[in-house]
Amino acid sequence: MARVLAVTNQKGGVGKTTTAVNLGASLAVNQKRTLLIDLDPQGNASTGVGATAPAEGRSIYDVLIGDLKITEVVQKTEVASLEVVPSSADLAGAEVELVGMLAREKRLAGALRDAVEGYDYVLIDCPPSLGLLTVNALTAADAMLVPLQCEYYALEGLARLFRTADLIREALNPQLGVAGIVLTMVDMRNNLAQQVALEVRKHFPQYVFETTIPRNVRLSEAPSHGKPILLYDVHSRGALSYLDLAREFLGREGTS
Amino acid sequence: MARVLAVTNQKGGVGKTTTAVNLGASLAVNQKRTLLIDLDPQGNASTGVGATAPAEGRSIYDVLIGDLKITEVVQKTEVASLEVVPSSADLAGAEVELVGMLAREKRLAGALRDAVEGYDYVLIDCPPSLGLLTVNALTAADAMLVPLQCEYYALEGLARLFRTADLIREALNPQLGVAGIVLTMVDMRNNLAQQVALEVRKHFPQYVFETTIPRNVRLSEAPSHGKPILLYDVHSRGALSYLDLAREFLGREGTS
Ligand SMILES: Nc1ncnc2c1ncn2[C@@H]1O[C@H](COP(=O)(O)OP(=O)(O)OP(=O)(O)O)[C@@H](O)[C@H]1O
Ligand SMILES: Nc1ncnc2c1ncn2[C@@H]1O[C@H](COP(=O)(O)OP(=O)(O)OP(=O)(O)O)[C@@H](O)[C@H]1O
Ligand SMILES: [Mg+2]
Ligand SMILES: [Mg+2]
Repeated sequence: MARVLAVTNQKGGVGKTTTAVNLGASLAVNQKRTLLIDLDPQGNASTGVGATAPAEGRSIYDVLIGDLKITEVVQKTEVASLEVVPSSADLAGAEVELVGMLAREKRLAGALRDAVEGYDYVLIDCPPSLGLLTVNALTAADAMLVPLQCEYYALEGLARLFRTADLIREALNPQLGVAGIVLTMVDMRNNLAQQVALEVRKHFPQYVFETTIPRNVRLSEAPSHGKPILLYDVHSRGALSYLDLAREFLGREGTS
Repeated sequence: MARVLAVTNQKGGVGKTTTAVNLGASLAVNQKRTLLIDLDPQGNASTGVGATAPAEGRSIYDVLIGDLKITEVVQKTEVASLEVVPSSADLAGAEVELVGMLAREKRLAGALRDAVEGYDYVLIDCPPSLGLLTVNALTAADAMLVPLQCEYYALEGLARLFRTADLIREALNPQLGVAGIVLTMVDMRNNLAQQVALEVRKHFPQYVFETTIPRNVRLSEAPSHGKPILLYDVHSRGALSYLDLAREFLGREGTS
């Protein structure tokens, strides 16, 4: 039975997509069959794994709002064991369209129920908000994985994210856990980053991964080639740190 | 009559808040009476200028969804001639609440109409999405100001932002112009940044400001002190670049 992770943080630009794509690829090379779902209208995760622009009616939008099954929209990627459900621009209107629907928060959970037999892990890349798309992801997920930039504004938003997760756990998804908090774009020469890292480890000692992701320009170059970092530059610090993260994550999961 | 600017880009973490706060402060010290409106549920712009957490019922939410006037929620800041309308957590639910309202896209435009007599400029800090809050900002604005990080994902989203602006111009706000595109967190030692900057100047030659904002850690430290960069470290490269931006912006406006 697949473990479903929502990669989420309402703060923008903290490394959600970079983490979903590269942790996904790293799990795949560890022989874990992995499905990446791009739930962001921006479609960055789709780009990041080189997904082709979905033909009309073949994206996560058509699963969430229409009646298509996940299996009808899945694409293969260049990484064996990594598949992707692409986003589309229509998704930008989905939050408004979902408002009036019955059980609007559970549409994604319903779609995933019988579709994920063949996977070990499902990673959902969320948009930078706590709207109905992210609520759908948190309702469908077994746990949330929170990328966090070591910056003041990003720290400020963390409490609100955990409060929202508490609300979802009470009202919609009692099993929603926390897979962990991963510090991203870390530059330890910078005082602010050190202070924020200390602060987060103090407040959430049980959640923060030992592995941190350094700021590494190769990570920001890879998307322009439509490749995860493992295929773009496997020897880069970015690639090695996501492989380390995958190993630590699997250790927490009790598998290897 | 005030000029209203929507500081917007649906890509997360590109420097919208940092630009709204620091361009706002720089305009204020150029003797322009400036109002900053925090339209993001994250409330980062409110933090960035040291706004006190609004008492119950005293934020932009109560203007947009309730019936309060802008003048009833405005706060002064430490910078003379810079005032702020703070955000609140309630705003996270505003997009859903707006869906069923009459003329839902024009709520902010209506609220601003008779409230901005006393200002030269109004800057609206938008959330990282193209939902109803940003649509309200673009409908109320005379022009949009677009912060852009020199990264691949950020470049990818630019076309969609301009298409959305075209739709707003046709359906809701015929006078919506473009104040400009400002390149942020620029590190010209980095090849990708140079390529993206070239690409943007090629596609939007008339919009990109000459002034670019360098990556400068002092800019990310200032918010933890609740101060714009001018009050935190006026000699920093960050502060000087936003003063330059204000001068160039006012030059384009035909005033000084
Ligand atoms: N460790 C890193 N080192 C260098 N650049 C990075 C790193 N992680 C991410 N980036 C770059 O920083 C930018 C923001 O990252 P990303 O888009 O993954 O964040 P996000 O949280 O998904 O953003 P959004 O909120 O818009 O969805 C991107 O341009 C990305 O390429
Ligand atoms: N020129 C800069 N140099 C260094 N750090 C910067 C610069 N501009 C912004 N930052 C920092 O980068 C992060 C992202 O910037 P900011 O929050 O202003 O972006 P945003 O577009 O408003 O994000 P969101 O999409 O979440 O609203 C913040 O932590 C900010 O302090
Ligand atoms: Mg993303
Ligand atoms: Mg912001």
